[in-house]
Amino acid sequence: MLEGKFDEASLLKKVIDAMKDSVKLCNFNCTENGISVQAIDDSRVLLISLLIEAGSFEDYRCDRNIVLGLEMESLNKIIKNGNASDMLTLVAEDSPDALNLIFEDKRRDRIAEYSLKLMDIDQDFLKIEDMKFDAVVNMPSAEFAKICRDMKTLSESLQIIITKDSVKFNSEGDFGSGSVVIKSFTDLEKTEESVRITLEKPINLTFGAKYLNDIIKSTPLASQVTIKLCDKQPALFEYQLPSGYLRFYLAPKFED
Amino acid sequence: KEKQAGIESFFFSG
Repeated sequence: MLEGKFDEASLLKKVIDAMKDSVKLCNFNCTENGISVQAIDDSRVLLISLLIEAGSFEDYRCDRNIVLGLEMESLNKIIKNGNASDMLTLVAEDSPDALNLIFEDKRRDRIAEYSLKLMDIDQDFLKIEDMKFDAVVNMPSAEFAKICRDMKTLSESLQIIITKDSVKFNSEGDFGSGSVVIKSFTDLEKTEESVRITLEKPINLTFGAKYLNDIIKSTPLASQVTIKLCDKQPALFEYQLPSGYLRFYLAPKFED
Repeated sequence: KEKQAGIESFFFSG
């Protein structure tokens, strides 16, 4: 049996909000360590890897491994019915037909209970080996989101160029071009405002702006985003959860 | 012209 209680529904709300526009169907794999998901978007360009460790829950137990096949749009409809500050408990039997979601108001005696039908989802599992990266950028997630939104107004592609202590986001469009350069910066009082660049080799990669604009829907999850890049390899965008992560592996664009 | 790569070609099916 699975029983996982979040102190606040807001965490799962944000996670589902970040994923629902990229993937329609997901298997949520529940083990004693927590809940994990691996899913690929419909255009087979973006891979999402979610891990909500048991530590992200107030209480968590899962006696046997359970797979919950969930339709994200339906899950989102139910999740939206709960308040962000409600306690949220996920309950499923060992061979479940449904996932139960229980929202409890902390101040009042109000309990809302929903049941979501499960689906059989046939999904390939990709093995992600430990990847080597040439550059790692830690930066404020809101800053990264703004850059992705701004650059998308110019072009469908966003070029990321990293040299020494700066990252250049470059966009070449039909009617014009634009770029934003950010440099390493340490804010001792507000560490979440800092930018850290670790570079082994210079980077020049191009990504689809559409996918980056899907990834930045994770911004409310964490104040910082970690971007890991390697030549001719997928980029890794990581948002930390209280215990766990939401990661996006995005395949680059190449010159044809 | 730029071409978008697929993600699956970078990882192993397991």
